[in-house]
Amino acid sequence: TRERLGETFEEINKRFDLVFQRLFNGGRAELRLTGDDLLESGIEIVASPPGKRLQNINLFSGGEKALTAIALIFSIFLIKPSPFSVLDEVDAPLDDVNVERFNMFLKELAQDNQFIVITHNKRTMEMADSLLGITMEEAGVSKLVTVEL
Amino acid sequence: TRERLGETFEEINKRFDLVFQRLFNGGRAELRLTGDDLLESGIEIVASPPGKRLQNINLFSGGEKALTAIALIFSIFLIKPSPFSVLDEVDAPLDDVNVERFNMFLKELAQDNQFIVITHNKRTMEMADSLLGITMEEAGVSKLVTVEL
Amino acid sequence: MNIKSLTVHGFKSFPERTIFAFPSGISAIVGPNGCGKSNIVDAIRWVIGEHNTRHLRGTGLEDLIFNGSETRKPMGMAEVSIVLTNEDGRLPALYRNFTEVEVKRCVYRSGESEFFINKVPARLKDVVELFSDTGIGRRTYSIIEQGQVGWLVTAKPEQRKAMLEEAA
Amino acid sequence: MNIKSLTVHGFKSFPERTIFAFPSGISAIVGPNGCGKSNIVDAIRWVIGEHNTRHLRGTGLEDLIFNGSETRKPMGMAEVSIVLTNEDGRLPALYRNFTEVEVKRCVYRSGESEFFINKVPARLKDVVELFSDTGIGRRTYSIIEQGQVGWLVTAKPEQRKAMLEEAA
Ligand SMILES: Nc1ncnc2c1ncn2[C@@H]1O[C@H](COP(=O)(O)OP(=O)(O)OP(=O)(O)O)[C@@H](O)[C@H]1O
Ligand SMILES: Nc1ncnc2c1ncn2[C@@H]1O[C@H](COP(=O)(O)OP(=O)(O)OP(=O)(O)O)[C@@H](O)[C@H]1O
Ligand SMILES: [Mg+2]
Ligand SMILES: [Mg+2]
Repeated sequence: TRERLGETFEEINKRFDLVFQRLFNGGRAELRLTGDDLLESGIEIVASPPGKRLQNINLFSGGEKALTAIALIFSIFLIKPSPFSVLDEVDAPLDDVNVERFNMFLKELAQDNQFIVITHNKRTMEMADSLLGITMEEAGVSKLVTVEL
Repeated sequence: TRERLGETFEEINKRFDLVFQRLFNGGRAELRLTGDDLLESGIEIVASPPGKRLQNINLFSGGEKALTAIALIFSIFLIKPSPFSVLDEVDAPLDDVNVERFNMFLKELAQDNQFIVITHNKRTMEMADSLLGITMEEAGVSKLVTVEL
Repeated sequence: MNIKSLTVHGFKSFPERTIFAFPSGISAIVGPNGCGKSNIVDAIRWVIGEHNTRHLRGTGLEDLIFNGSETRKPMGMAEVSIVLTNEDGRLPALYRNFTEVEVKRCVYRSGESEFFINKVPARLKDVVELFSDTGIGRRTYSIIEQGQVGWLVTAKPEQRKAMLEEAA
Repeated sequence: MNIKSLTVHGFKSFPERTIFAFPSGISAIVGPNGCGKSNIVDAIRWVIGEHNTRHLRGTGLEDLIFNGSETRKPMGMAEVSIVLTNEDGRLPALYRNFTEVEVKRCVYRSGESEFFINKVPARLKDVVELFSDTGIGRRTYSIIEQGQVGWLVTAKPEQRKAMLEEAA
C-alpha cells in the first residue's frame, strides 16, 4: 500500500496546484510530507495566494482558508470521483469574486459528478440545475416546495 | 459579589427574552443556572424559536445558533454598554430576513454605542454610517480606500 | 452511481413523508434559517450508516425522531430511504444485477433500529460494506457539513492523512 | 468613550502607515477575501493589551510584523496606536483630565515590545488596567472574531459564567 499511497499523493499534489490556481486566479499550492516515510508522516499544506509570500496557512484569512480547503477537496475529486457529494454552505465565507470562481469550477465537475449544495447565495442558486425549496410555513414542520428564482 | 452577580443575571435574563423575541420575531429564551449556588454553577441557555418546542440548543440550526448568540451579546450590551464593539462577519450564517432584523437592532444600539462591523453583505453595508474599504491592489499590501456603494 | 431520490418520514423536522428527487448535475437546497436544510444532510449520513448520533448534531436516538411542534405530537419512529442508481456498476459485486439499489433505515423510540437493502432486512455491517469502497463511506471529503469547510486546512497533519488513505 | 482613530504601521499586511477614522455610530469595513480586514481587528486587540499571539492567529511575534510581499521586503517593526475619546469620563481616574487618550504599542523583530500612553512610556500592566474596567479588557462580548459568533451558544455552561462576571 506504500506504493499506492505514494502514487495517490503525487496525483493529488499535481491537481491541487492546478485547482488552487484556478480558484485563486494564480498563486501556488502543494502538499508536503512531515517525515521521510509516507506511512509514518502527516500532510502539510504549503500555499500562497497570488503575489503573497509563501507562509503558514494559519495566517490565511477566513475566505482564503475556505477556498484552499475547497481546492483540496476538488483535487481529490478529480483523482477519485465520489458518486455524489454534499456541500453545506461552503460558499458562506467567500466574497462575490470567489463565489463566482467556485461556481464555475463546480459546474465543470458536475459534468461527471452529482452535487447537492445548500446555500443562501443567489449566484449559487442561479447556477444550479435544480432547486429544492424547504419551508416551515407550519412552524416546526419542514416541507418541500418548488422554487422560482 | 454574590448579590451583584445575582442582580446582573436577572437583568440580563429579562433583556435576553426581549431581544430574542425581537430578533426571531417571537419565541422565548432564558438563561438558567446549572446548580443552586450562583457562584458555583454554570449558565444554560434554554430557548425556542417561534412555533417550535423548547429544545436543546445544540439542535438549533447554524443560523439559529448565531442569532441566539447575537441576542445574548446584545442583551449584555443593554446592561453594560461597552465603549466600542467589533463584530467580524457575524451576519455570515444569517438569511436575508434575519440580516434585516439584525441590522435594525444594531442601528438602535448604535445610538449610544460605537460599532465596527466587518461584512460581505450589501444590506449591512448600506445600513452603516461610514464605509472603510480595504484593497490589496498591490498584492500582499493592504491599503485603505474610500468606497461608494 | 448517483442518488436518484431520498425519502424522509418522521426524521428530525420532517413529520410528513417527503420525497426529494435529485437529478444528475447540481441540486441546490434553499430556504430560511432553521427550516430543515442541514437535517437533510443528516438524513443522508444516517441512512448510509453513520452510527454516532453526536455526528448528527444530536445527543441520543430521540433527537433523530420528530419530537413535536406547537401543533403536532412527537412521532414514534423515523425512517429514511435512499435510492441509488448503479449504471456505472460501482456498487459491490453482490448488487451487480441491479440497476437501482434502495437502502432504508428505521429507528423506533424504543431504540430498535432496522435496515433494509432492496426491501430485504439487513445489518448495519451490510450497509457500511455496500458504501465502503465507493468513496462515500467515510466522511472526510464527499460530505462537507455546515461550518466545516475549513477543517482540512485547520486540521493537524496526521488528520489529513486519513483523507489520503481514503482516496488511494 | 469611543475609538476616535486607529493607526497601523508595519502590522501584519499593513506596511504603509494607515490611519482609520471611526465616527460614532456604525463603521463598516469591507473588501475582498484576504485583503486585511480581520488584521485590523487583530491590531485593535493587540494595542489594548492582548499578549498571546496565538489569539491573534499567529505563532510568534514575527507573525505580527509585515513579513514582505513579492514587491516589498519584510519590515523590522510593527506599531499600532489607538486614540480614544473620553468625554463620558469612563476611563480610570488617572486619566480624568484628558479628553483623549492615545495608547501606542510597538514590537521589534528582536522581540522587544514598548507601550506608550499619551506619549509617555508605560508597561503592559498599565494598559491592561486602563481598559480593565471599561468592558473592553477581557475578550468575551465586545470583540467577536470571525467565525466565533456561535461560541456563546456552543460553549460549556461554566465558560458562559465568565461572561456574566464581566458584565457584573
Ligand atoms: N428531532 C427533531 N424534532 C423536531 N425538530 C427538530 C428535530 N431535530 C432538529 N429539529 C429542528 O430542525 C431545526 C434545524 O434545522 P436545520 O439545522 O436543518 O436548519 P437549516 O435549514 O440548515 O438552517 P440554517 O440555514 O440556519 O443552517 C431546528 O430549529 C430544530 O427545531
Ligand atoms: N505578518 C504578516 N505579513 C504580511 N502579510 C500578512 C501577515 N499576517 C497576515 N498577513 C496577510 O493577511 C492576509 C489575511 O488577512 P485578513 O485575515 O485580515 O483577511 P480578511 O480581509 O479578513 O479576509 P476574509 O474576508 O477572507 O475574512 C493573509 O493573506 C496574509 O497574507
Ligand atoms: Mg444549516
Ligand atoms: Mg476576515
